[in-house]
Amino acid sequence: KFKQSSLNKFFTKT
Amino acid sequence: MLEAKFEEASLFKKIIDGFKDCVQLVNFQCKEDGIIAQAVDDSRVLLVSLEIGIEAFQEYRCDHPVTLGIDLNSLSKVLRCGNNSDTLTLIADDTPDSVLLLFEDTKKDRIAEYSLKLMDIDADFLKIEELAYDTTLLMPSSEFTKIVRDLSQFSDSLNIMITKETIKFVADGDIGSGSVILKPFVNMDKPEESIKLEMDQPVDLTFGSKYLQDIVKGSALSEKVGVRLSSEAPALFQFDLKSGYLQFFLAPKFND
Repeated sequence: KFKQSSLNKFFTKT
Repeated sequence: MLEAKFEEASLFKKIIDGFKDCVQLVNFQCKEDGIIAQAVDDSRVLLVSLEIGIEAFQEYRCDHPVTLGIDLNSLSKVLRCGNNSDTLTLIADDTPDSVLLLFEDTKKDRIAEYSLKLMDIDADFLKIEELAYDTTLLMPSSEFTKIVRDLSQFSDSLNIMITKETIKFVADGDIGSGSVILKPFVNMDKPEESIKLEMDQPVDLTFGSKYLQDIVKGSALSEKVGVRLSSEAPALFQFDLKSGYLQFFLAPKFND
């Protein structure tokens, strides 16, 4: 079963 | 003062149509060297990053950096009022409450002017690091669109597997399954139909079909789409403008 990952862990807020 | 004139309104329409279905509220940052925008969809799976360089405009002037907070649904309504072949000028003062859109049909001396109220949009601007990718694929955007639309009928997940000489798209669902296999090739007569593959590492990644269906709406902007994949980073799908680009960063699905 596939789960959707999030962008949060890849990008940092400026 | 911002004055940004597109030779044809159709270019700005295509840009906005390319991402209005996945994000709604967008801050357009206008600076001396062009316009940039960034927005993340509500589920925080898809990031849109837009850059329109000065060369994409017929005329461009921005003396003072200004942010235009725009609801894309409202902007689309205004853009539908203009004809594709009209010139379109975006005009805003240094501390604007609204942006003016001026459509001019030079052949008929017809001028139409619309004012769109701006919004205060509280959105993070994310820093996009230069990511390392395992594989870079450049292919016709029409072909990519067809594959995504065809295979999305089978499943809400689409798998992309790339090895040295083969690009394989697979969808497996309740009604059945489908796969499309492509090989890199060079078409000397029609270079835009070529498929170019640079691979450092094979990849085997799965993405949500609904996000890919949003991404292919950018295809009207460019005959080609660049796809950069890595098992460690979000995938990057890029449509180049004459100057600038429309980029989509998509977080993959993972096997639980």
